[in-house]
Amino acid sequence: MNVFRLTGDMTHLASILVLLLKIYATKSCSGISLKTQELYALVFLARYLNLFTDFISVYNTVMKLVFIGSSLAIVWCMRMHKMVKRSYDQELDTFRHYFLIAGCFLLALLVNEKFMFPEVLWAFSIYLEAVSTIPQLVLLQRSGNVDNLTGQYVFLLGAYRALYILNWIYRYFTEPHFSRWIACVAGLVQTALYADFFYYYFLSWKNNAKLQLPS
Amino acid sequence: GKKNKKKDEL
Repeated sequence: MNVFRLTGDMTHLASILVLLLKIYATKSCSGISLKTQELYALVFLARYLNLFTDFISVYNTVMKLVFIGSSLAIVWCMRMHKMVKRSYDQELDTFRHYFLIAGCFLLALLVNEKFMFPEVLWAFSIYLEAVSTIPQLVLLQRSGNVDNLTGQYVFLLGAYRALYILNWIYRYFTEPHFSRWIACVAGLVQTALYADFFYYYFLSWKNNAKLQLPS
Repeated sequence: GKKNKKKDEL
């Protein structure tokens, strides 16, 4: 474990806590893409299959349970909770995310570390996570003004993977035989997708103005 | 040495 990965995990956890706070405090999920939440739930379920077979550490197990539990709870809330689901921007959240799932699965069959079921699913979860934020970014551009908590949620979600890239660079130089090229390339794509969001988020912070994404 | 195959990251 290194400082980049730990702050990365804490940033990821913070993004989930901010999202839970927004939904719980405002009883609203306006501006949040249900499709991105469903993709993230699928990412965690596909990646953490080894939850009960490979014990890495208490930290690792606890975080996996938190990520799976929170992502499923958010999807359940947005689909079932009568007050929350009323505020869901159904007509704006129309990105066809099933194509993302199919595409990532095909890519995982072709490009993986080893053509074994767990490895293919792991690669699938890595590719899917890289593109899972697209419905959310599309929704933000369509909905124009972004409330603070939603903006902070998306910012933290993007920042965590940037910290993981620093972690991979650090591990590459400090650990012999360390290679996570699949995760690293996908992580670079994932972080690049946030580039313009980061730019407008920085502008809104610098000018102390409301976060506005050009539609 | 053995490549660290374990997926120790989240």
